[in-house]
Formats: sequence, C-alpha cells, structure tokens
Amino acid sequence: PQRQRTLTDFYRSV
Amino acid sequence: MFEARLVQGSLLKKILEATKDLLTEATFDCSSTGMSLQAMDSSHVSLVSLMLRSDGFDAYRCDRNLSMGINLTSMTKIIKCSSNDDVVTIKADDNNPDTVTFMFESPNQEKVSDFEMKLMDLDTEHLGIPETDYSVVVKMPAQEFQRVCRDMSQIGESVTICCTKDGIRFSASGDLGTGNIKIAQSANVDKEEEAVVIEMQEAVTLTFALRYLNFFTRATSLSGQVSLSMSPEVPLVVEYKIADMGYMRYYLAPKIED
Repeated sequence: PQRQRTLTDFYRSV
Repeated sequence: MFEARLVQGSLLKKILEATKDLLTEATFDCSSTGMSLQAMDSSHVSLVSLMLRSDGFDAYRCDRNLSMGINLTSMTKIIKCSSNDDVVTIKADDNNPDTVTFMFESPNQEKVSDFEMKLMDLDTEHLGIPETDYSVVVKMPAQEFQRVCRDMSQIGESVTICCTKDGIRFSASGDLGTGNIKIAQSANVDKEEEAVVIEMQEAVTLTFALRYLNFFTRATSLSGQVSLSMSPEVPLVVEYKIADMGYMRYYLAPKIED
C-alpha cells in the first residue's frame, strides 16, 4: 500500500 | 589551473566504492572551497552528495570554477592503478579542458604514474536541498548500521524506522515472517565512535527501501560513525563524515501511503 516517492517530489531543480 | 593533492590517496578508492551502486557518471564541481559532487541515481529515488573541502587536501589550487563530467566506471579503473599508500594528485589544465590527469606517487617517490582521462559533457540535474532542522538525528556506529540494513534485507524489501527517545527500532516483514531490531541510546561509552546518540524533537516513523540503504552502507569504510536525520514525510539523510575534509551524504525518498 506504500508508494516509493522520488526526490523530485520533495526538492526542486536549481 | 586545478590541482589537488591528497596524501591519503586511498580515500578516493573508498569514495568511488561508496558511489558505485548508485551512479555511473557525475559532475565534480571544483572551486576555491573544495571539490563537491551532487547526483541522483537513475530512478531519482536517492541522491549522493559529496564534499571535500580544499583545506583537507595537502595542496589545493583552483584558479577558477570548474565542472568535470566524469564517467565513474572509467575513474574507478584508473584509481585502481594506484596503490593504497600512494599520494594522488588530480590535475586539470585550462588549455586542455576535455581531460583530467591523475598522478600517483609512491611514498618513497620511486614510482610515479600519470593517467589522463577523457571528461564527459554531462547535462546533470541539480536539486536545491534546503537547510532543514530534522525531528530526529541518530548517530550510531557505521558498522552497526551496515549490519542492521543487511539483516533487515533478509526479511523484506523495506524497513520501517521508528525513533523515540528510548531508542531506534528497525522493522521489516516479508513472506517468511517479521524482524525487529531495537537499539537503545548508549548510557555511557568510553569511545565516542561506539556510541548511539539520539537527538529528538519529536518521534518519527518512516519507511524506506532497503536496496538503497544497503547501497549507502558501501561508505562504511569512510567513517566510524553514521548519522541518520529524519523528519515526518521527508527524505532521510544518511551522513558519513570524512575526517578533516567533509562528508558523504545520501538522501533517500521515503515510501508513503497513497
């Protein structure tokens, strides 16, 4: 039931 | 002109070992501050962040900022040509911007090798990671963390980390059953490296893929201690300090209920 998130879900590209 | 001399050349072997499961190529950014690297694995689930401060090198010169796109597989092949007690110097010449040179000197100076490696033009994505006050920071022996990750991956693909002021609990479940490992905060320890220390603002429970945590533990030889920084529903930071020079950090996105 748990889904793997990606880092781009949390941090923006700079 | 860029030149960085490292008497403890074997450090580069350890750093490459610590990235090999996650990255095949990365950009080393060189400035007067030092050498740094930030790169995500191909699935964008984890990120490697390396910092080697200029004052940690035995000699360091960087006249202007430089980004070196490096095939890490090629660099590993070249660094394997050095002996563990060799002094390693990394050089890049402004007149020859497409290559980097690695020079290896034996401690008695009787053997000197140099290898020139082609650089790559990498279009890498850089993430802005804000300074964060984490709810929990756990410091523990790096070997203990490696052991826990290895043991948990016998049981399942994911580990749930639950941290309270009493200690840190790792739990996994799978087809064969379940496993829990609870490690208490050290009451008193003689050696700082053997201590388990928990700084906590609020209790946190998060779930992570063990595949990546096991990749991170390839950095165990870099440091006696590892720190785990966690807050609810944000990526975990796993940090190995590199003595007197900087750090190897890994970021891992959690698994969250839909």
